[in-house]
Amino acid sequence: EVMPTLDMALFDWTDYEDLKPDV
Amino acid sequence: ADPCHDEGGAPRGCVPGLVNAALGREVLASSTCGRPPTRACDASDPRRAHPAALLTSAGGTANPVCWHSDWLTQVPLNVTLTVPLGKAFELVFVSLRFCSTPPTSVALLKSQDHGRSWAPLGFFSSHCGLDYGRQPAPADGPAGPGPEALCFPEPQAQPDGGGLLAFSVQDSSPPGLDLDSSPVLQDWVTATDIRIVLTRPAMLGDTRDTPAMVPYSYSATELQVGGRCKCNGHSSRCLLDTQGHLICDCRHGTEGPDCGRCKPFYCDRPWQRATAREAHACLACSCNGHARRCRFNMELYRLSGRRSGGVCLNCRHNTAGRHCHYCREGFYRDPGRAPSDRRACRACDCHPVGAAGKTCNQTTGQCPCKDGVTGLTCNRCAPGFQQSRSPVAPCVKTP
Repeated sequence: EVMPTLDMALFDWTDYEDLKPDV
Repeated sequence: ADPCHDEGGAPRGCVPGLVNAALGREVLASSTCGRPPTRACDASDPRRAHPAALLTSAGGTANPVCWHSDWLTQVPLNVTLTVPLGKAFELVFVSLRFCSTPPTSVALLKSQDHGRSWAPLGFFSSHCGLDYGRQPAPADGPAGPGPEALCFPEPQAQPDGGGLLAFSVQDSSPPGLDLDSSPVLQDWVTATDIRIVLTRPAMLGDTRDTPAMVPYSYSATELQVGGRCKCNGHSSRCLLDTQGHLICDCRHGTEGPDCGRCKPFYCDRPWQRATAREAHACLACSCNGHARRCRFNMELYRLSGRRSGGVCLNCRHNTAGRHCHYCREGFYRDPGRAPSDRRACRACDCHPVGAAGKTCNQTTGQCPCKDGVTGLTCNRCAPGFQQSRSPVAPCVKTP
């Protein structure tokens, strides 16, 4: 089973703004 | 045929041929006749001049052929002839032909630093003790373990009125001393300049305090300095560089006027003089084509069993290590490419959310994945997991 790649748009960065990558 | 490499291309010791190192070199004489002009010698008239250049010219049709000193009328009667050889040579012999009765006392000196300091090579005198404070040379060479400046008999007058000063390096060296294996002998034969000091004319009797009763001049020709351009076994010829300086045409990864050091990238082992049996070539550092500079590390050289001590500097193309043989942090080896390939190291490209770090396995390229994440770059959820909204735990177990 090939899983889909992680979708960056689905992540909620509200509490992790400092971890957010520059992409 | 390349004298410095064998048929298979392997380096081997090589030396330039034996030449007259004084030929064509300018001779500096402390005294030369013709200034002011006399009936016999006029420095401004080529037909009557006797310049020091005649000592080292090729001869041929030159007329006159002999250098003459000025008339010496009072002590000291020293006249000095100095020949800068242009670079270091390894001497074999020195000779000087006199055009008149040879002097009874001559000192032969050498410099190894282009005339800044001088050391005696030998003396020639009928009164060694009186003139130079030395014993006459033993018939079987020096008694000590190394070569030394001995006092030989003065040059003998020939029936034609001239005479020959002849000095052989071999006469000053203990028998059995080998140039390849004796650093002392290598130093002894090395000279950048030769100086001949004519100390006492033959006609002045036997004591150095004898005042000159009659005017006298020295006269000589054919000053020869037989030797080999010193290249330490790493070149078979010497050339003029763009500034007109004589230099060795260095091989075996060496450089310098005398091939006396390794070229910048050829420092995998220490410089050594080549011998007839072993070339001791300087070896290029092994950097897989990813570095242009390296340095020598004696500790590593010893630890390697004296085989390799080079350490590559500034490895490029994302490589690292002593030989640029592995990938720097954040990159991994592409198994499909050779270690020397510019693209041998690929970026780990670890997923900014799925990976727990940016450094992957050097060999496999596998990034460290967070729980529930999989894939070489940690960019997918593992089977049984699904993507969450939390960047801290991007994959959670499927309910």
